[in-house]
Amino acid sequence: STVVVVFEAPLSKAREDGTVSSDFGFCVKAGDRIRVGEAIGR
Amino acid sequence: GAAAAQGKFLLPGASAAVLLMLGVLHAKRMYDDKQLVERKEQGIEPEFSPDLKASFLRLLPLRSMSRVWGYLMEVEVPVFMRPAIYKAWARAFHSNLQEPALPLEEYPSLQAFFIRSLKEGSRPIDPDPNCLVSPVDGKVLRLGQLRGPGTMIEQVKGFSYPVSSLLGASSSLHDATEKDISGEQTEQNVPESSNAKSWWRVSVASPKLRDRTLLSPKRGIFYCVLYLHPGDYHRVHSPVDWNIFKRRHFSGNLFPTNERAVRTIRNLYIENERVVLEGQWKEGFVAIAAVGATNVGSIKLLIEPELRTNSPGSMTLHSQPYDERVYEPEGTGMMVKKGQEVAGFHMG
Repeated sequence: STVVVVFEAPLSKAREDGTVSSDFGFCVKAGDRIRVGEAIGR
Repeated sequence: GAAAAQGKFLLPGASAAVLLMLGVLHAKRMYDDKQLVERKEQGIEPEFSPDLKASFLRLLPLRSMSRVWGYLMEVEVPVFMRPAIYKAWARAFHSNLQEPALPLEEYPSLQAFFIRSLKEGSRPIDPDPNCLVSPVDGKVLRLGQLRGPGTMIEQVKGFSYPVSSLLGASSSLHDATEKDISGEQTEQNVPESSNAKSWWRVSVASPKLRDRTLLSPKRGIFYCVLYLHPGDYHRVHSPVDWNIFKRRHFSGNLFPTNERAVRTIRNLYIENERVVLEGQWKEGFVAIAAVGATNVGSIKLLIEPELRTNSPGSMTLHSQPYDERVYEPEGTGMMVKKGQEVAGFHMG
């Protein structure tokens, strides 16, 4: 069985002080084992 | 030995030939798998390559076989045999026997053991409000960002499938993409409604259109494909706090979904039976597609227990309409918290 997650996430976000927050990034890579509750990306 | 010494064979010729052939096929498969591992170690990604076995699978009644498998797995096991059988399963498929919520003797069948719940605290949920967590235990097969028109997910190097076919709502997706490419879409045509369908259309199909409607912040569409081994915990949890707007059920085929099948069966995920939950989280669109397989053909939803999957005689081609349910109240749907259990895979 397989699960596919498709989601929208920020590419960049302007803060109030004019700086830009970092993009969404994955915490895992292809081939990794992962368990329920562990972060896929932030 | 005595029979052989007298010049008599223990096996008839045809049986010996079949055994020999099976042995050769098994040896070839082991050789292929070894080569694949070596190529992976060298950084060479496997490519899509349809084979005879994949073609043969299309001739088999996989859904019927799946249901028979399910019936067998639901047969009650005598209490004294349960620990031995479940330990053997755990050894074969690398399950962790420290985690099940109940003692092994209390699972009446392999099915019950397969869909076991876990002890409290076995799966701590990452508390970071800006992260998505894994909805399942499994192996990450693919991940990335969906870019541009077409929005394809790579099944394996050399073969991709459209995300619209996986999730549904393909006509609106196609329309929006076409309009965006041709430049016919103007700001006056931008849909103002925030309902789920138009939202999906704007977000996934048409990045340029999306950027005009939602000028800040810029967003991207990402995906992650996770494969569950037979020994894994088979319940599905919510990856974020979100509102589920709708559910789609695609009653398709039930090909295996192991890594070999991914390399050899075209359109594997969009031909297989699956349930899609679609909604919105604080950063926008989110959807989960639970794709069934031959051995794990049924998908049960906690938020909709009456949904039946892998039913006899309900197979439709992937080009035919799917069954869809919009959760009430429309536009708000069902609120689900990050880590909350939403679904589960069952054998058969």
